Amino acid sequence: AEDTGVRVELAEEDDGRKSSIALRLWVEDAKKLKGKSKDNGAIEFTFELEKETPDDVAQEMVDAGFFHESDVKIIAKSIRDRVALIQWRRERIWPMLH
Amino acid sequence: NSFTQVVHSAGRRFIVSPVPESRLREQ
Repeated sequence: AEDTGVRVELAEEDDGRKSSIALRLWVEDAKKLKGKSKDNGAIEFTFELEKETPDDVAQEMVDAGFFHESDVKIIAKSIRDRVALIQWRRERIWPMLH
Repeated sequence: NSFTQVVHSAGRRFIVSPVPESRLREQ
């Protein structure tokens, strides 16, 4: 995935079954953001794989004051890349293990 | 812990905690 300067990782181990996953997001390289972000630390949140879109969550983070409006796309992309990887793992890895 | 902050927005709960030093990229 492209280096967006924003890191998104699983906040808990994925059991491959739950419809919601816990993710943790933090800024690794603030220079890649257009707006100034506060020193937020790591933001943990749950993401509903089938109901939500990364764009919704990114917008909520902007609304909550974590990020500037101009960075909503880079936040959404960072979440989208991680979610895509998790879904890829679920489709490819889990069937092989079970 | 005392460094953890909970922010509610649009029905979602964000839990904010410090990033462990080891997870920060070397600049």
